[in-house]
Amino acid sequence: TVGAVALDSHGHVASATSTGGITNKRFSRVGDTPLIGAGTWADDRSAAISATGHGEYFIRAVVGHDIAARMRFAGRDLATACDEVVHQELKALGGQGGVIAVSPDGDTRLSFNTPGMYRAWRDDEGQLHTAIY
Amino acid sequence: MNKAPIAIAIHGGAGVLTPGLLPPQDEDAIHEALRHAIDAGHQVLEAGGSSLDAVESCVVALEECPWFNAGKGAVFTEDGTHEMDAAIMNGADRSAGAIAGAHYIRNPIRGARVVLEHSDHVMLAGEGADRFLLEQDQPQVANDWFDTELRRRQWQDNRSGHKAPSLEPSHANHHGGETGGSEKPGHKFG
Repeated sequence: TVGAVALDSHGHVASATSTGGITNKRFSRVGDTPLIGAGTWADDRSAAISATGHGEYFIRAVVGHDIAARMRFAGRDLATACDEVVHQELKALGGQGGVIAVSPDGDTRLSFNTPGMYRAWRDDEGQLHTAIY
Repeated sequence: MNKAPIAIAIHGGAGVLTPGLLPPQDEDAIHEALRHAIDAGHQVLEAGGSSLDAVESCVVALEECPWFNAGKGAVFTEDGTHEMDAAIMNGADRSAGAIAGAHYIRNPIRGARVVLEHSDHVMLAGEGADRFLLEQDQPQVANDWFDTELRRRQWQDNRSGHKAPSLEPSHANHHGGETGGSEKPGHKFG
């Protein structure tokens, strides 16, 4: 699975996610990637989120929307909302994986509960970084 | 006067990625692919473009790279084909488009964008999605265009029941003994 989140200079966020699914899948299985609110979500009132992981759990936890709802209704900041969902809600179900997220004020969060995630991001000083583990 | 902030991040999958499992040259190639992909979106933002265009540019770059499980390099289904899922969402108005189980569109994220912009729906699936994207003149490829040797080997390993460590996106142990443990070295979710 691959994904991207961004904030543009007009203050708008967006999210995109794409996948081939899981190896040797059957029965036209579909994971969280194309399910709006689960693997992909964007709302200028909270954040843009793209997920990767064991899709069945991300669907049940409605990961993207849950992160956004915590920010909008409970006043969480982006990092706290992402970490609560990935390390608590998702983990409690047994789900593994992670999310990338940006908020309209420019915060960026990469949160995952597995030992690694292929990822890249732009820091506060404009530098681009890549990491695997 | 301060410039309005821009921000961008991408991912290429997560899982039990173990240092040392990948040869250094492969790790270098993955870092380079990630840099290339985030650069594609970053350039859009630096030029004042929209976040929607930026995320699409990043994902197209990742779909074109055989290292990642999306587009070229997508994993095989049990039947030996490829079924692609993708979604895109605009935070400005919460417009969204998604496709599931698409077979022939070269860049599935562009298919999702077409659903967002040119249909009354949010998600189209399977043969219906294929037909809609063809009618929308989206670039098509044969399904085996998505094949790579790495993915074919993983597919064959899974079919024969051999679970050699690899960087494959694979079934996790959601279905008990069906797929083997998800904590093995190198296991990576799709």
